[in-house]
Amino acid sequence: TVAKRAVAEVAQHDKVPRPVGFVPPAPPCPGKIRHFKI
Amino acid sequence: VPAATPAPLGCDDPESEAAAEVAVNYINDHSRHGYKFALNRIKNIRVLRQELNNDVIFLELDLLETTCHILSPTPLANCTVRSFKEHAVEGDCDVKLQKLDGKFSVLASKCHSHADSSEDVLQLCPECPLLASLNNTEVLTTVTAALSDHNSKTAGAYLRLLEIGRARIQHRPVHIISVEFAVAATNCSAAEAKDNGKACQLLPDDQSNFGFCTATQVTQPSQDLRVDCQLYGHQVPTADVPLFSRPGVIYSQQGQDTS
Repeated sequence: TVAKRAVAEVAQHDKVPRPVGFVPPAPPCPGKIRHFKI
Repeated sequence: VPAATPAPLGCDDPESEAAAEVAVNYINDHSRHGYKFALNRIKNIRVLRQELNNDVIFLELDLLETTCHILSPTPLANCTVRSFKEHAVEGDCDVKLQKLDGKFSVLASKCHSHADSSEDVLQLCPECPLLASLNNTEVLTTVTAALSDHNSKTAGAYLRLLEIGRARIQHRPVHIISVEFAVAATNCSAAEAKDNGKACQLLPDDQSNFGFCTATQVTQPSQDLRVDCQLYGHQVPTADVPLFSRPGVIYSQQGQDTS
């Protein structure tokens, strides 16, 4: 039987260390919604 | 040496917003039917550098219909965006602009407007009236009755119908037809118009006086018609875009394309 393997959690030490206060850049587009989304 | 490729713009960057403002003003200035549209979202922006200080910009915009008819002199900033519950109408626009020496100009635009789906409106507001087709019999009857009612009571100019802007029908708890339509003053007074001998014509462009009417007609359980018409006063027409060339009835249908 074929079983779907759960994706192993990325080991903590694999993650790239981020500088303190790092703020990921806002996605460039699409922009903000000014009223409401239809 | 090819001009350096400009850094990619984000959709919320000030420069993107400035370009979008030029695009929205252009779209409203070059439209002659329906309502003014306001910017809701910049979906995408692409910049192609032609040469130094000369870029071509492609914008994808989400707009929303406002409550201001296109002929209203009200500045767009003062126009209320039609709420979700009023059965909103969205405009999807692709606009090509040029930015030359820091100045934006529109090269081309193409828009498609469409009303929100009835399911969406009813899901949030089961009792909200929905947009009706503009050639629905009840809508046409209400517009005719409303204009006739106004002309029979006004001491001012006899008004003729330019176009029906929108109509909604509520079925319960009472049956109500709500309509909005654009009108224009003619060269007759209402009294003269009664005298069938005189053919009432729209005023020439240099004296044109447009206006806007809203009306609600309750048909059940009792008949009740309420009409409110406001004339804008004379406005200098935009030279390069012909105003309504004839008074015939023009239906501004939701779901229309303009380029």
